[in-house]
Amino acid sequence: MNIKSLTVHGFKSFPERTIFAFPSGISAIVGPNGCGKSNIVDAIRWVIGEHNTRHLRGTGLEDLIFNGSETRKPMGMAEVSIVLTNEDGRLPALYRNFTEVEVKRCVYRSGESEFFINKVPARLKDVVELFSDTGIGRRTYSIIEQGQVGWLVTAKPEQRKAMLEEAA
Amino acid sequence: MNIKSLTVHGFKSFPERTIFAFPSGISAIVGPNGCGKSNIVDAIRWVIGEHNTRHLRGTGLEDLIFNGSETRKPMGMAEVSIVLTNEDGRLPALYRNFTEVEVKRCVYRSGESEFFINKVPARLKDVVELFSDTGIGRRTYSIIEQGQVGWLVTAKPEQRKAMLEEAA
Amino acid sequence: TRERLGETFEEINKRFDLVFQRLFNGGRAELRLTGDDLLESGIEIVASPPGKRLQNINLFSGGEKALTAIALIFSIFLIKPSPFSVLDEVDAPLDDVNVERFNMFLKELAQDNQFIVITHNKRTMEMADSLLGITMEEAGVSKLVTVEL
Amino acid sequence: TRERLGETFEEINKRFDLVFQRLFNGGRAELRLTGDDLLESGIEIVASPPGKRLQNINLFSGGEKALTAIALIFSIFLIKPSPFSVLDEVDAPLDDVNVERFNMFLKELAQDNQFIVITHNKRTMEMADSLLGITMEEAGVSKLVTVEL
Ligand SMILES: Nc1ncnc2c1ncn2[C@@H]1O[C@H](COP(=O)(O)OP(=O)(O)OP(=O)(O)O)[C@@H](O)[C@H]1O
Ligand SMILES: Nc1ncnc2c1ncn2[C@@H]1O[C@H](COP(=O)(O)OP(=O)(O)OP(=O)(O)O)[C@@H](O)[C@H]1O
Ligand SMILES: [Mg+2]
Ligand SMILES: [Mg+2]
Repeated sequence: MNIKSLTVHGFKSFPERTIFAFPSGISAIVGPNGCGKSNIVDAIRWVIGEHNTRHLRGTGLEDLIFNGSETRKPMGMAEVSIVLTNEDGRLPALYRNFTEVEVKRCVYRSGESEFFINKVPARLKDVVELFSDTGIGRRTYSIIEQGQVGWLVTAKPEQRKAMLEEAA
Repeated sequence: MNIKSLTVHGFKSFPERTIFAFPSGISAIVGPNGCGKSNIVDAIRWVIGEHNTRHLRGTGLEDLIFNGSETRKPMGMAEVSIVLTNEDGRLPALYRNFTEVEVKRCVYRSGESEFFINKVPARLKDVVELFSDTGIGRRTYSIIEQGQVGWLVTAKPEQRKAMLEEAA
Repeated sequence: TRERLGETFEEINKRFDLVFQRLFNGGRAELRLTGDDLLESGIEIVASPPGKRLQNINLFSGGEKALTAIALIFSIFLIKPSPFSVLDEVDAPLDDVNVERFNMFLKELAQDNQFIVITHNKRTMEMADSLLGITMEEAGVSKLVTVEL
Repeated sequence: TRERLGETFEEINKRFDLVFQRLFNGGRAELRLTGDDLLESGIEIVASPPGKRLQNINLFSGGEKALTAIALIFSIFLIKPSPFSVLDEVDAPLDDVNVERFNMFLKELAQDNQFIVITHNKRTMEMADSLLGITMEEAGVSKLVTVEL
């Protein structure tokens, strides 16, 4: 199971619809300070089910939607979709017959939030379940945020326990 | 008032007596990971009066004294001395007649700690007073520890207040 | 689950020592339980870079802490590979020699796992299979561009 | 002391905007009090990099936060120069362009202040007046050596 592509539109600093293709192996995202690299990490965490905006460096839902620049107006909605390949059949049984699965998430300024799995409306719970057993669901060892690499070393012994439980 | 030189002996990873000369302008300390660069910053903070070893990345006094390597035995004492030039007369009145002032601090494994100002025994209080009005005393804006540069930005508004009070 | 946890703990521990030695070019590392009962206790990290005495991990330098954490993350990876992984500037505290060792190991892991790394380090960019450039030519608006090294 | 604090606050604020613009090559920045009474209130930072809307500083990127903090530290320096200053790897989160701007400004401040900087960045090393190398040829034992770039 890999990420085949990620599409962001109206999410944080990406007002234009932008499609990132991720081949297998190593993809490096590069660019100057403040250009939007870590926002891509936030987009991935959000679409796979992160529900606490404080973990996405925001205070509320409005921080996830493009809030304008000197030349553009704020947008009314943010959407992110991720396409995962499933050739190793690691996704839960429900999705066994699909070679690819697309998960999409939208949020409106009004606060409404929608999920779609392969274009069929779904709930947050369905998305969290989809990822829970793959090792991606919880945040400890597969997605390392900026400045957090030392966390595992400076954490308390009990906090490291969660990591073990996840890998078991 | 500048740092003219710093001498460390038995402090953290410096078992040998080592003298650092700091000309005016910019001195860059360079070297591989783990070689002892940040230990020099700890030595400066300690000799000017830092009394909480947790602020020096240690748990107790024994973490300040060289505790051995594969080829050397632990030492029984650590000493650091700093020589400051005083040509701008910024040091308190007591030291007005000196063109240089040397502050020295020693600690023994037994826990005893000694201070000397220009080779005359002194107390922690005397050292703290010596530095308090120069802007060096408190830790907020003149010594920035590794990984702490963003502190002023991520701190709470009340915490930033201390910085203002210091500069006033 | 006690048994499974115990097995996983042993598995990670074996690999942690190996990966630590690869990244530090020597030394040793192990995980220890803080109590007798696996279900009740936390996990301590005990490690020492080559030639140094075993010590409290809080005394490690900024770069040594980062490299130790990377060693632990990679060893978990070896037990339970994650379908994909995202590393945001984990190479920032490392010196040139350690960036090189990190890159070599990442390249090996990337045979079976997908990695997305964010970096300002040219060596890491050169090692990647594909580069995605982000710019803000229009201030405040992020755009994807192709990058030539 | 209320008057003195007020004056210092104004002095820092004037310079903070100037220094921020130098380091970011535009934009604006100011400090605001959280309440009416200076003695009771905390200090907010309101800033925006060039071309971006004014926003909550928590939305800033890692590099933007570091550069904003450096701008504030340098503006305090301009009001009340510290006899000496030690900066331990403050350039680590910055990209090449921002490292260059940081170095230029540091060089100017170093006319009147003494700086001791720890860095892994070659550009910062080249800009320094003197270099002190630290090695651990003998493992676990730090030694001072001369360095040639
Ligand atoms: N809701 C939003 N609307 C518009 N812009 C936003 C929004 N949220 C964040 N941003 C912008 O995104 C920028 C930060 O982007 P990000 O953290 O991804 O930078 P980065 O490329 O990781 O930089 P660095 O190399 O410094 O870590 C901020 O400057 C901010 O202006
Ligand atoms: N009391 C002590 N006795 C012996 N060695 C010590 C003592 N305290 C710390 N050390 C050693 O100092 C090393 C850390 O040094 P320091 O933090 O100065 O490294 P650094 O040069 O700043 O590295 P980096 O570039 O990774 O930040 C540790 O590896 C530790 O072994
Ligand atoms: Mg970032
Ligand atoms: Mg250091």
